[in-house]
Amino acid sequence: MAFSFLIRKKSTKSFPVKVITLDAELEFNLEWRATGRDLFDLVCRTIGLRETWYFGLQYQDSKGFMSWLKLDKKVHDQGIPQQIPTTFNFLVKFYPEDVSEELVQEVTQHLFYLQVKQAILRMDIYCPPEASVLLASYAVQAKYGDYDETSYQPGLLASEDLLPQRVIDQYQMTPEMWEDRIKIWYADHKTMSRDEAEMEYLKVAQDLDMYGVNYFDISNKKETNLWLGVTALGLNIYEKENKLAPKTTFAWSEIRHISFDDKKFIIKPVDKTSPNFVFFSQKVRMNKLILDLCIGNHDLFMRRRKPDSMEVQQMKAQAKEERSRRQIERNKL
Amino acid sequence: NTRSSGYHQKALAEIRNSLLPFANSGG
Repeated sequence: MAFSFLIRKKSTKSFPVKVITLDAELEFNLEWRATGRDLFDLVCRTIGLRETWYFGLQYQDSKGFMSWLKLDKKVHDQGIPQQIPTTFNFLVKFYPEDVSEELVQEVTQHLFYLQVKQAILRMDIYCPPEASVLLASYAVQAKYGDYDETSYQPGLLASEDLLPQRVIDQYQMTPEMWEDRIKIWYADHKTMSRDEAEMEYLKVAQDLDMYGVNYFDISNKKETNLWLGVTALGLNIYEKENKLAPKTTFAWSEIRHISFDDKKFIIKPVDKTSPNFVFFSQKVRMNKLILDLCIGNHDLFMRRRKPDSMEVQQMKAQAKEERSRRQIERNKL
Repeated sequence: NTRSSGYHQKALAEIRNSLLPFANSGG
């Protein structure tokens, strides 16, 4: 009797959910029947995010596969692991073509900045040494504000996690020597606000070859292992030993149809005289994820080629107003 | 305060040159 009561109670009540963003941990109680969209909207409202279309809630499903929560399905119907609280990472899922043209709100830019910086420092994105130093100088400006020669404590930067380890290992330089180089550029960013420095960071980072690419392990008909890269602009095919320069690219505008059948994935070009590109992935689950990313990126690609919606126009006007107001305040100071 | 891509290209070239003498052999 008690047992059946417990089950009934569970099915009508709520369950604890933890959502980890790159700068906060949020805890909610979600109704048992809540959809992915209910949770996603709750997170966006809580952090004041309106440019919601770039983001998603990521989790490892009960089979250990990385998944994005579907918005139109119940949270509980998506193979989430039986852990308490149920935990999701709120992350950038789609990238714009140009950060400075498209990202409007400060909170959006900040979340992009944190995620891209983490990917560079973890070496998920290859970053050449010179770009690593320049990026570090913007990261320092964003964190500490203007360089001040009189109050600057030598060693401050040397102790920070500012450069990818691979870059440090490539040179015979002491921490102080790295600090000196970063400092030269840090000093050059004087008067830049946090959001300006973070935007400059993103402007440099978006030129890196691996920025904004979702890589998948695939093979072609000849069983040659390759990488498929899904990006804001289209699909890239890379040779296994070179994730930087694609061997072939398909812009979204050149693709007529994308589909999969079990482990086989088919890309049909607009030009009907061109052959279809067929590849194989290791799991159907992976093909589902690839298709989901293709659809999302293609939607955004099409949307960018139309006039801004009323909501985006308002958001841009508000952001512009807010920035000029702050600029006037800073000038007064 | 926004930086042009020209600024960034120049900065990257200058940093590259300043690091050059310290590269590990084969680096």
